[in-house]
Amino acid sequence: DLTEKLTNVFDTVRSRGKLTEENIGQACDSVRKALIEADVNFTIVKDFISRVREQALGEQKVKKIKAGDYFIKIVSDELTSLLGEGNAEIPFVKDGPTIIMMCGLQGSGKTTTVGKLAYKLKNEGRKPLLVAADIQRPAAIEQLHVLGEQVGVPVFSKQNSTPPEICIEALAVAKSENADVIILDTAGRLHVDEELMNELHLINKKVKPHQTYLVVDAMIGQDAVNSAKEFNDRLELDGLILTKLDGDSRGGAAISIRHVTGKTIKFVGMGEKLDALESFYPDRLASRILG
Amino acid sequence: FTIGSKIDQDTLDELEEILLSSDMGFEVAESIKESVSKAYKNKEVENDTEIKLFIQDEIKSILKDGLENTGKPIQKINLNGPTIITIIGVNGSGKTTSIAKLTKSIVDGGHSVMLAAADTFRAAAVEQLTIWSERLGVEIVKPAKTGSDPASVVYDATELAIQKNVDFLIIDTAGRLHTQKDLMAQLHKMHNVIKKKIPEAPHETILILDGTTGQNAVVQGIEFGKVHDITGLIMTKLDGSAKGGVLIRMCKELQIPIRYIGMGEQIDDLETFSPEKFVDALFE
Ligand SMILES: Nc1nc2c(ncn2[C@@H]2O[C@H](COP(=O)(O)OP(=O)(O)OP(=O)(O)O)[C@@H](O)[C@H]2O)c(=O)[nH]1
Ligand SMILES: Nc1nc2c(ncn2[C@@H]2O[C@H](COP(=O)(O)OP(=O)(O)OP(=O)(O)O)[C@@H](O)[C@H]2O)c(=O)[nH]1
Ligand SMILES: [Mg+2]
Ligand SMILES: [Mg+2]
Repeated sequence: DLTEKLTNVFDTVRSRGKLTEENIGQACDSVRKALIEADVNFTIVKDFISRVREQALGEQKVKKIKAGDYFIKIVSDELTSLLGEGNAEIPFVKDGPTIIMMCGLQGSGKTTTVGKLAYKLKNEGRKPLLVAADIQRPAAIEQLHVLGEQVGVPVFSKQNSTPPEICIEALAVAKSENADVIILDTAGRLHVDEELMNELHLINKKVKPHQTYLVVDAMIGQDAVNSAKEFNDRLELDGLILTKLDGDSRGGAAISIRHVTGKTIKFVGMGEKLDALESFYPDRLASRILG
Repeated sequence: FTIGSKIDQDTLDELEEILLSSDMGFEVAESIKESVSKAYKNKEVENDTEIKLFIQDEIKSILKDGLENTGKPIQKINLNGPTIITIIGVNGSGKTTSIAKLTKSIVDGGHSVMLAAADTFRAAAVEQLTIWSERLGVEIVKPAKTGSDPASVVYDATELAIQKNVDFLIIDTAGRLHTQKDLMAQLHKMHNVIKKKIPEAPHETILILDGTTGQNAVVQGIEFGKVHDITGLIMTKLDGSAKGGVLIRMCKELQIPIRYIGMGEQIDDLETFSPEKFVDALFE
């Protein structure tokens, strides 16, 4: 375990509990290994380690705290700040329904998260309308209808219509349903799929969602930066949602997606049920990533 | 990554980038760097082209070493009844879609397939597989209602498959995280139900891995492997930009052969695994 390893690096007779260039070097190697094994993007790890090393070297005169504890504190503070503040507040608009669009890679948990968000908003006294804009995955529309039924909110879907047409028509449907939130469930897509990324861009342009959230699977590896960057470049995201955090993947991708987009991680998925949506706590995830 | 002045440092940095960004993991990347350094000192490699080929050969042999079923397609194993295949893996990895693709290739090969929709939990899971069964023209066994015991679907399907003497029975299971003890126990129970009917079954247990997955894939392999021996992997979504390097660890540490890769969302987007193609793609 990393804390033990780091404590051992600094507790040797040679270093006498002080921060030296040698033990800082060893400690940085251990942290580098831990972060890469935790799926943090290796380029981000490189910059992170050089910042940590610089900070540790600059603090060699610290005598009050044990060197090992001090180094660990530098690392986890830096990691926590990299993750940014959580912010589970959704900025609702005053003049009409707030439009929220979910997007992301295949199987990341978008449709389930739409259901969870609807459940949360309904409990907060809002009236969400769910929009089935995935017309290609078999039974995707059915899946959203089932979730809508479980939550007790209306679902708009339409046959023989394209996703942009469905989303545009949903605005009118929201009026007749008196809905104050519209949540668009889009099809999973690869960030390298030109045609599908263009389709998303078109929905964005025509419907102008107030909030666009990228839904990311917590077990994603080094590729996280590539997909997050592309979705952000094409859409200008408003937030990130990390799903399946109830598993045991270290979740280093959270750092990668936050770093490359600069956007807030708003929620985390902690299970398959409708109530399994939680706020994001950066310090908790930082210690999980460090292992 | 430095091994000597003859090799351009930019090349070595570039190679380290390829290794680490592929998801092969810290230790595998380190051990490859070590072999390259040794090979360079022994003059086995003298320039960057040779280093690249050296690394590719090293990875290829890890992927094939002692794994004779690498890239081996699904074939009849049971000559006296249905060959039973269970498909398992974490949520959203591509199980249901991969079953559709496997079914297509088996049907194209002239064999009969029956499907079992044993995901009785997730919204529209049964509907999703049913649509595929209709497109493929194969019979499907469904649960009596939502939330019914998946083990009873497995029981009914096994009975029917034997009765109708189909060549293959493929069982779709609900996505689950290996950290969910009760769901792993449920999976174990489903396998026992099959065993009771046909002791050597399931003849294949295939673990589906999402191609974008990082190092957690190894834990998935270990934990799902405790439920039943995994006879093969399918890694999906390699039509994206993810390299799937964690497969190298699956072979090296867990000795699980990679059978297929998923290269898209359509029924024909399944390829038998080729170590050569995989290694070439790593360096693209
Ligand atoms: N354990 C767990 N499972 C989750 C979580 N979020 C989603 N899932 C599961 O992940 C799987 C995929 O979820 P979906 O909502 O269908 O994913 P999607 O992004 O809509 O998939 P596509 O539309 O095909 O791209 C399902 O089995 C969900 O129940 C989570 O936070 N924890
Ligand atoms: N691009 C791409 N998408 C894929 C591939 N395989 C599956 N998918 C997509 O991934 C998403 C999830 O696929 P499913 O087959 O529903 O996954 P699953 O493991 O059955 O999901 P759960 O039953 O909810 O655990 C769907 O949108 C599929 O179309 C692949 O090889 N490439
Ligand atoms: Mg969906
Ligand atoms: Mg499924």
